[in-house]
Amino acid sequence: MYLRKLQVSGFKSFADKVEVNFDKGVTGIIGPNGCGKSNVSDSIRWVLGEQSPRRLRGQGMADMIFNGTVNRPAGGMAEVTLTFDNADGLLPVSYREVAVTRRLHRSGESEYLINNTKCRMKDITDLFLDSGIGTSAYSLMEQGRVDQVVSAKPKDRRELLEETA
Amino acid sequence: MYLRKLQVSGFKSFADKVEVNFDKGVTGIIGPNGCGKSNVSDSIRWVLGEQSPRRLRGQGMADMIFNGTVNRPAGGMAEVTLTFDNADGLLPVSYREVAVTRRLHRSGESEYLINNTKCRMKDITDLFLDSGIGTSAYSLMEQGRVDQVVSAKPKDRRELLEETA
Amino acid sequence: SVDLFLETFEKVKENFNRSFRRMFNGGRAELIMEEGDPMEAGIEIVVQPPGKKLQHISLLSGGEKALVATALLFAIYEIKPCPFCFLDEIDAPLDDANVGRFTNMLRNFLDRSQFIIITHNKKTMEMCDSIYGVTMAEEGVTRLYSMQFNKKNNNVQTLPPANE
Amino acid sequence: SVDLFLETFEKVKENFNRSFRRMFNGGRAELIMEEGDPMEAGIEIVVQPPGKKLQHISLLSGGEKALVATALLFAIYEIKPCPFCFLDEIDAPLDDANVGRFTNMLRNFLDRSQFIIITHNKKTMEMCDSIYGVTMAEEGVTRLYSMQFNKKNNNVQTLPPANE
Ligand SMILES: Nc1ncnc2c1ncn2[C@@H]1O[C@H](COP(=O)(O)OP(=O)(O)OP(=O)(O)O)[C@@H](O)[C@H]1O
Ligand SMILES: Nc1ncnc2c1ncn2[C@@H]1O[C@H](COP(=O)(O)OP(=O)(O)OP(=O)(O)O)[C@@H](O)[C@H]1O
Ligand SMILES: [Mg+2]
Ligand SMILES: [Mg+2]
Repeated sequence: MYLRKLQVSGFKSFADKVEVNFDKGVTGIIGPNGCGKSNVSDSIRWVLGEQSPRRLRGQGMADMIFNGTVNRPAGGMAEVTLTFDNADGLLPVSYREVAVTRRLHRSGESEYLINNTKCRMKDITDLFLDSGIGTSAYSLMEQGRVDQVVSAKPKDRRELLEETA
Repeated sequence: MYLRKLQVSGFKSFADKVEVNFDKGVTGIIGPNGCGKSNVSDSIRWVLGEQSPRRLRGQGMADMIFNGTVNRPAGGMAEVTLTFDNADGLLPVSYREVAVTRRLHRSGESEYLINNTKCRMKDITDLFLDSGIGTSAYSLMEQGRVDQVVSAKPKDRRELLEETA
Repeated sequence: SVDLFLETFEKVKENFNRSFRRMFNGGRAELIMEEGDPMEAGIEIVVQPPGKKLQHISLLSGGEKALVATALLFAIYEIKPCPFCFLDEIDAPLDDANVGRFTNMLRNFLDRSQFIIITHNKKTMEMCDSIYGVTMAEEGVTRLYSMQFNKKNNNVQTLPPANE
Repeated sequence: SVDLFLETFEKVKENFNRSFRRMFNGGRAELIMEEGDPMEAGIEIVVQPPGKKLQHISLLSGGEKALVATALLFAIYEIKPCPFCFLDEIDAPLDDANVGRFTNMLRNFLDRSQFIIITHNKKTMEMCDSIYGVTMAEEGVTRLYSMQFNKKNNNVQTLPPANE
């Protein structure tokens, strides 16, 4: 299984729809300070089910919706879709391609979809349960947190190992 | 007033005596990971009166004494001397040059000196009281702490401003 | 169950020492389970960079801590590879020599995992199979462009935009 | 006393906005005293990088946070310059353009303060009046050598050792 595509629109600084195609191997993301690189990683963490705004550097979930610039009005909805190639069947569904989508409206209403079919949040987190992918797993290493793995208290390090077991 | 000289011996990774002469203007310190750059800044923070081992990345003050390498035995004493040019009389003493020294023996015994005369810890901290130099002031910005100034809680930011007043 | 955890712990411990030695070119690293109930006990890390004495990790430098953390991550990936892994400026505290060791280590995992790496470091960019440049040509609005690394002038250049 | 604190607060606030605009080439920054007793109240920071909306600092990027912190430090130095100032890899999260802004800002303070800067960044090394190279030629033992920046080949080279 691998990540094929990311589509973001209205999430944080992604005012317009952005689409990124990924290959196997290593993809680099580069650019000046404050241009939106870490927002790419936040968008992936969010669609995989992150429920804590703080972990996404916001005060509340409304901070995930594009809040406008000097020249543009604030957005009404944030939407992120992540598409996986599931040819090896690692995800417990019979589809070759699996696309998960999360939406948040200004009203506070959320929507979750798997391959364009509405579902619950829990269906998405269950999908990835044993895959090593997910918001608490070590597969998304945020900026500046790399030495927290080392500086954490002994009990917290245990959690990292429990996920591996 | 400016910093003229730093002499370190037996402190952290400074097994042998090291002397660094400073000029006015900007001095750069460069080198590979783990070679001892931040230990230079720790030595300055220590001689200025730092009492918390944690702030010096140690578990206890004994971690400030050279604890040996595969080829060398552990040291018996850490000593740091910092020499200031006081021609402008900013420090409330009549000397043109002011040298402060701190020593720590394996036994746990500490010594403090100003211009080679024994004194108490308090004499050194009093010396720098209104100068903007000292362990709590913003004049020693540790590695990785720069965004703590910004990420700190509102009450903590107040402390920074109180020092300025 | 306790047995599964203890078995995983032993495997990570072994991998950790091996990946530490690769990152530091020698020395050794240990994971130690604290006393008491194995289902509750915390985990200590003790390391010995080559030539130095065994010491508590708090005395390590900023770059050394990042290397130890990376060695631990790779030790875990060996047991439970994650299909994709997103690393955000994990090479920032490293000097050039250690960035080289990090990218060499990464190459060992490319058959098992897909990596997405945010970096400012040219050496890391060089090893990427594909690169996306992120810009805010319009202030406050993020766009992405496909780029490639040009080995002749050691710099990145833009390909036709990705977002059309 | 309250008056002295309020007077200092106003001065730092003014300086902070000015140094923020220099570091970000525009925009604005504000220090806001929370409600309640001025001797107890905390201080909030709200910033607006150029072209972006006013926002809470937690949404800023890693590099932007480092720039805001540096702008605040310089705002304080303007009121109470410290005779010497030691900065340990403060430029690590910054891209090349922002390192340039940081070093330009630093130049404004050289008549009042002495700076000692630990850095891995060539652009910062270039502006140093003198440079010390730190090595562990013998593993585990730190030594320092005088070095100088050679503008022709954009690299540092060793002078005769400083420790004799
Ligand atoms: N809801 C939102 N609406 C609009 N812009 C937002 C929103 N949330 C965050 N941003 C913007 O995103 C920017 C931060 O982006 P990000 O953290 O991805 O930068 P970065 O490319 O990682 O930079 P660095 O190299 O400094 O780490 C901030 O300047 C902020 O203005
Ligand atoms: N008491 C001690 N005795 C001997 N060595 C010590 C002692 N305390 C710390 N050290 C050594 O100092 C090293 C860390 O040095 P320091 O933090 O100054 O590195 P640095 O040059 O700042 O590196 P980086 O660029 O990664 O930040 C550690 O590897 C540690 O072994
Ligand atoms: Mg970032
Ligand atoms: Mg350091």
